[in-house]
Amino acid sequence: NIFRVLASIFILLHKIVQLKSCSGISFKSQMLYLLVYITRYLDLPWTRSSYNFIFKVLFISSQCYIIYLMARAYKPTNDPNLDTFRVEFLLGFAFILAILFPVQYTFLEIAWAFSIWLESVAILPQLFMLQRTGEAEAITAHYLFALGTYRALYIPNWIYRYYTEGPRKVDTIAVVAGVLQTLLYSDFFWIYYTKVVRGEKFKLP
Amino acid sequence: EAKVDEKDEL
Repeated sequence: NIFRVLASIFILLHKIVQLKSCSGISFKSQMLYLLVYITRYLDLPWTRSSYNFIFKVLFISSQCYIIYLMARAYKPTNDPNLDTFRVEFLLGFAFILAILFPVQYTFLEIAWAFSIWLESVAILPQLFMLQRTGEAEAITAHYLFALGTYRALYIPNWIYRYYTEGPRKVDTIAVVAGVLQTLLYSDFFWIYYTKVVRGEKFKLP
Repeated sequence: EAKVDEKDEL
């Protein structure tokens, strides 16, 4: 799973740097992902496993770099007129669910739940943008596929852990949000499978 | 359910 999200980050960085352009990438989605990583990894200084620590740092720093590329270095290639999804709704959705059903009423747990819910919908500005343009460069489609499968692959992992480690190891919030996120992606996955995998251009019907 | 600093998922 970890390698999927790293793959998605490297594909995106490769796309931006190689093509000297961030066209087709939603700045709003990228900002939401930064917020997701920051609110989820607030425990960074106390992370026990060095493996997790390294990945948390990698995720936050690479996301900051992506934002820097989009906001500074390749700003002229970023078209805000196509990126018009109202993110207030997504922030509100994540905030309300985080406040209503946290694992515990502590700041850290509410922030964690917020980040999980926000991640599940953070791709919507990107998918909305895709819908407006109707097509995407192959590399953008690969990026979205890697990002989407990251969370989708957690689902078989959770099922496996449910049977090997028992129900107490399963996080209800993470599972529900992970399934929601995968459902939001399902349309995209289908077009990716029927078009891009067969070498055609990613184009909406 | 594991607390934030005990979670092994990222």
